[in-house]
Amino acid sequence: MLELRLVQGSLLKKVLEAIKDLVTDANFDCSTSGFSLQAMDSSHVALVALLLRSDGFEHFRCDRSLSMGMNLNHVSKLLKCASNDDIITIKADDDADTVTFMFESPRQDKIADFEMKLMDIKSEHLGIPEAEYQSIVKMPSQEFARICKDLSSIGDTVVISVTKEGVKFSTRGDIGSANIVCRQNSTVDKPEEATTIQMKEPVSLTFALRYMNSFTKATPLSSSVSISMSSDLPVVVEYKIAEMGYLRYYLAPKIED
Amino acid sequence: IFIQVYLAIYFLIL
Repeated sequence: MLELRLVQGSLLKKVLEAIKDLVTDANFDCSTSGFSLQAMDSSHVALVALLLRSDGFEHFRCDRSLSMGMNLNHVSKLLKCASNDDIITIKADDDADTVTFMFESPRQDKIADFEMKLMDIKSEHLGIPEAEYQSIVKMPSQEFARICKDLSSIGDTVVISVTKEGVKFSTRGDIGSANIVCRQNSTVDKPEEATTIQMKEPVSLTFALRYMNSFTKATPLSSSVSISMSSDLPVVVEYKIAEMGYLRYYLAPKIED
Repeated sequence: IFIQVYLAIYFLIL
């Protein structure tokens, strides 16, 4: 028996909007530690990892670990039927081939339930080793989204370079080139508006902007984003989900032939 | 010319 009650149902709506364009089908894994997902995009270049810890749910019952295969477009369609302030409960029986999403209005005067068929999805699970990154940039998530959008009107790839002076996002294309430099500004009044750079070593990597733009669909989940880079690892773009966990995207770099 | 690297080069497939 699985029963997860999430008071802030809008979080789940935002999570689905942030991953459905990158991944079509995925297994949602549920265990005593929480509700999680790990899935690669169809070209095996990017990976999305979600964790919603059990203690972030108002009620979390998971009698035994369960993996539920779902089509993310279908889940997104169902969740669009929930209002932003609805409480969402996910229910499934052990060995069931369906999952039920229940939406309750905050005043408890409207209750809707939607049953969805589960799918059998064979996915490759990747072991991601813990790593120390050479550079970690934390910046406002809206700023990062704006930069990725602006640069993609000029080029297809972005070079992200971190030095102690700041982080530089560069691109070039048929019409010309562009560089955007963000410097540390940790003295701003609101912490969420700060750009901070933890740098052990300078690092510069090239990525496909198409994926970066897809990651920025997670912007509504968090006011800040962290970008962790090492020269021999995929970049990690992380959006923290307040009090509950995270949504992380891993992207393999492009290397010069 | 840039070549896109696959994730599996970095991570173990379990």
